[in-house]
Amino acid sequence: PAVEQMLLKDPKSYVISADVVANVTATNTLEHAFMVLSKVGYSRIPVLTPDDRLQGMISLAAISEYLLHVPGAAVEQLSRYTVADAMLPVNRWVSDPTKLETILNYLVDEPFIPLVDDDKVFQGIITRRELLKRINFMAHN
Amino acid sequence: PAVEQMLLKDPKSYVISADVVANVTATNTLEHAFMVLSKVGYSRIPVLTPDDRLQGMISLAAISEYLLHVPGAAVEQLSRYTVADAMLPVNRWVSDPTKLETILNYLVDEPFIPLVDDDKVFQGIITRRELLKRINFMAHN
Ligand SMILES: Nc1ncnc2c1ncn2[C@@H]1O[C@@H]2COP(=O)(O)O[C@H]3[C@@H](O)[C@H](n4cnc5c(N)ncnc54)O[C@@H]3COP(=O)(O)O[C@H]2[C@H]1O
Ligand SMILES: Nc1ncnc2c1ncn2[C@@H]1O[C@@H]2COP(=O)(O)O[C@H]3[C@@H](O)[C@H](n4cnc5c(N)ncnc54)O[C@@H]3COP(=O)(O)O[C@H]2[C@H]1O
Repeated sequence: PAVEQMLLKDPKSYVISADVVANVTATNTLEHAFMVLSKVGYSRIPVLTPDDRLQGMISLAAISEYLLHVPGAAVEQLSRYTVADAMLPVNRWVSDPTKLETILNYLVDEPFIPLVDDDKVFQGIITRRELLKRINFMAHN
Repeated sequence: PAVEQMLLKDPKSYVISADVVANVTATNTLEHAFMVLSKVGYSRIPVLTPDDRLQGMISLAAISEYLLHVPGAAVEQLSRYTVADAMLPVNRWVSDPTKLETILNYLVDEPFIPLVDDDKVFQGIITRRELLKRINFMAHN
């Protein structure tokens, strides 16, 4: 379709590649994850296995739930828990970055969509911002 | 332009109206704001004055900064601070919901854009999700 045609002029460039995507592992403590999230400023990031497969997501909101429900819990106490305790499942992912119709569909409900290869090795993410930049450009040309 | 034409078929329906937008006031405590954010599940919400004018934004990330940098700070200690202490400025807003070119432009950098009337009274928000839903629909028709 016309929208996909125009958006596809340069498929790879809207993928944020894995090497610049902040991430943690399931065995990291929640204190470590909390500090990573605060430092990079993202609200939710991928959880990867030691061999770079996508395992889940960790969010500031999920960690905040611990602080809210564990009485007197300060950030230091988060060292008693791991990312595995608060990890969220990956609802959607794609393995073909050119399937824009699917990606656009998924981005209606998810702020970013992980990209994995056929072996489930994490390749990067496609964000709403990258797609909107592209649509914005298209709307002006 | 064609994109704006198609998106404008039903301008009002992509605005999330003020009565369903979670918000706090600048004098609320950070503990209260933290609990509101956790309960509604949003990462950032508007701060309104008692007469419903848009004053700023409050985010989970900004409150987490307090928990991180005030040693031993537990959620209860957030009652010592107010939203005013951690409030963020409003970078972008619109007063005409049909100015889609401007809105699309702003949504590249902001997950939502507040809508205010000519007296700066808060009217609602326009989110990336609502715009993407519309673009998604358009791409299929
Ligand atoms: N450090 C920063 N510099 C500039 N703008 C920033 C920023 N942090 C956040 N934003 C803005 O806020 C939006 C929401 O960020 P959030 O962290 O909630 O949600 C993000 C985050 O969960 C994830 N994400 C984006 N880039 C990432 C990265 N390099 N590493 C890990 N996760 C990333 O994808 C979601 C959507 O990102 P998107 O760019 O569409 O949308 C971003 C972007 O427009
Ligand atoms: N309770 C829920 N139910 C269903 N989906 C949910 C949800 N909470 C979050 N999401 C999904 O996560 C996205 C990012 O939410 P976030 O709270 O970071 O960022 C939100 C939040 O800061 C604000 N927002 C959205 N609706 C709001 C509301 N009713 N009241 C206050 N703020 C709202 O606008 C931003 C962008 O919202 P958008 O809908 O584009 O994008 C939302 C939506 O796709």
